[in-house]
Amino acid sequence: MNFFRLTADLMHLMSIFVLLLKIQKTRSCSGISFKTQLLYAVVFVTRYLDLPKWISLYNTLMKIFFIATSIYILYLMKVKFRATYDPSQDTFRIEFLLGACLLLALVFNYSFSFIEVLWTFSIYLEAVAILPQLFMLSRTGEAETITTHYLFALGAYRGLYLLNWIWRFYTENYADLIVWIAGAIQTALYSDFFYIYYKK
Amino acid sequence: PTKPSFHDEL
Repeated sequence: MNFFRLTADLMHLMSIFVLLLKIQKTRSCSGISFKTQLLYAVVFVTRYLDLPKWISLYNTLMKIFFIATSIYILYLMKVKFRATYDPSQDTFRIEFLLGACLLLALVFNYSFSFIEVLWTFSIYLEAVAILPQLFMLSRTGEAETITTHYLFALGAYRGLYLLNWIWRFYTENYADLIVWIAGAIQTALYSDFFYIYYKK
Repeated sequence: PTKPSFHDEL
């Protein structure tokens, strides 16, 4: 564990807390893309199938936290605050993302096993999971401050992971091409959002 | 691609 990775994970946690706080405080999930949240839940569930494998207490607790909160957010959006969710704003076609990521995972993976292909699928899917949310923002043209904070925390998390990989490459000789390429694309998507947002 | 020994990142 290094400084970049720990801070990145904490930013990731923070982004989820910000989102939960926004929904609970305003009792509304307006401006939040259910499709993006659904994709994140799929990402966590398919990536953490190795949950029984022990790496560290930190690792296990974080995995449980991410799976639990992502499903809880779906519950809040689809059941508890259902009335505040406007599906007509959330029109991105995620079928294509899911299909393309699955196909890529079947072709480009480290080993052709059930767990490994789904792990790879989750890496590819995470890279593009924010697209429905960005699409929604571009359609409505305006984001609540809190939604911007959410996206900022998520973007910071991704950016810090890039620094973590550079750090690990030099200190541990660590390499993970699949994660690097997907992560670079993911970070680029956020940078694009920040650039547009900053200019406004 | 390069195969990491195991997936230890989140």
